[in-house]
Amino acid sequence: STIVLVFEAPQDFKFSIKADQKVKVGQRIGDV
Amino acid sequence: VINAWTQTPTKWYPIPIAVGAMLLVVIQYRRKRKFSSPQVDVDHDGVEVIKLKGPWQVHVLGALPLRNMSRVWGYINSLELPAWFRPFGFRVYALAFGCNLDEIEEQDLTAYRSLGEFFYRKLKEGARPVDDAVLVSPADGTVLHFGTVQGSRVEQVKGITYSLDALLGVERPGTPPASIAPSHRDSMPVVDDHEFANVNGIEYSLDQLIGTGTSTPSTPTSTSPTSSFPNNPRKFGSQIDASVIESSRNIQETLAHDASVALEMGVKPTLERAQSLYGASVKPGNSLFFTVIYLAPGDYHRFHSPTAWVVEKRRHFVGELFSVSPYIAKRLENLFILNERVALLGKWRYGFFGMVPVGATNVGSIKINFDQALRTNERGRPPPPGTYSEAVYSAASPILNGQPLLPAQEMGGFCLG
Repeated sequence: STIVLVFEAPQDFKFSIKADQKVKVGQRIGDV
Repeated sequence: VINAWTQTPTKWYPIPIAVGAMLLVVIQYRRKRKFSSPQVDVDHDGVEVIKLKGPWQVHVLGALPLRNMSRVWGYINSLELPAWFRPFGFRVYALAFGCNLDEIEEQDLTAYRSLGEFFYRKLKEGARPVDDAVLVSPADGTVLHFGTVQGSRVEQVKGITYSLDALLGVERPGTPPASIAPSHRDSMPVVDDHEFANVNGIEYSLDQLIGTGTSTPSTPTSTSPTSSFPNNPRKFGSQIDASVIESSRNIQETLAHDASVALEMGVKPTLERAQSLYGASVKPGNSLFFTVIYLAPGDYHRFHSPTAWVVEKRRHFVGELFSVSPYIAKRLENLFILNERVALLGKWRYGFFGMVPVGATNVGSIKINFDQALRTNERGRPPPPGTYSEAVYSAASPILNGQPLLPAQEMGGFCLG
């Protein structure tokens, strides 16, 4: 199963994840 | 060698797997030739036709009855296991798929009657600390890809893209959907122009932001309650207010919860402020971003809210149930718009927010906690790709006109089969 998030955000939004990185519920994946 | 060549008797025997695979390839090839043409990539409305694209392996997969297989898989895994076997069986499963049994809520493994129940296990309170960032992970899993939406295309994996419109659904003007019974339509809450334009604004905003000129049609401007429903010939089934069916929360609890979400979203919990939030068009200087998280079989399979947001509506796309493993995602184009999925659309503090749980062969059932009317992976032939049924959650919150959610609040999950 997969979850796709699509969202609008300011252009200075920065992801704090990498491809193939393991993530857990509640873990930071991006911030403005 | 000469003796072996001349004297070894020839013995013919069937090779069923190879023959079966070849047969599936031939069937798929004939079907593809019959129903599609390589020159035609858009339908009469100018919307991209979603096709199965990829190497021969994905065409073999496409010829398999994946939905039926998924339901059989779900049935098998719902069978009650003997109590003596459960701890052993689940420990073996945990070892094989890397589950951490220390963090699950119910530590007594005999309490899980089937593998399906164990698969949908809950975690202990506090097992997942929540970061204070504006966006947190909605699930345990692996990040397949992330980035910005370019030209209304979302990148599935590096180099393979699919249409954002196809993923989330397109509102189209035209004749009202015949499948919505007038009596049912009259009894439904009004989806007013404000909200409707807002949802379409998402699609137009893409044009404004990226300037690609998508083929999204214009918004109907009628102000009558019935005609303000999105007139979408691709929609099937009836539009309902799922929150009315679902809503059983205490009103005080509801208001307190909604106020918390409104504060998290950075707005005052007043009706006017909430309406102005919904009325806001996409701000200049914003972009559309995406991220794709893959849940492996051993992962915790409930999903949570990734931020403080309000879900205004859901669109249920009945589709195929291909595997969504990274191996297939790298080979099968349009994977996420071919598969059955539930697009949850709404707003957060920066504008549009959409979350799309996508089903797979082993986990075809998607549950949404606040939407008991939703039924996924049901028996029957799936409608053409791109069609969907829609429900609105406007009655769920008297303040925010949708289903409000706090960061990391449990939303639902994926079940086996």
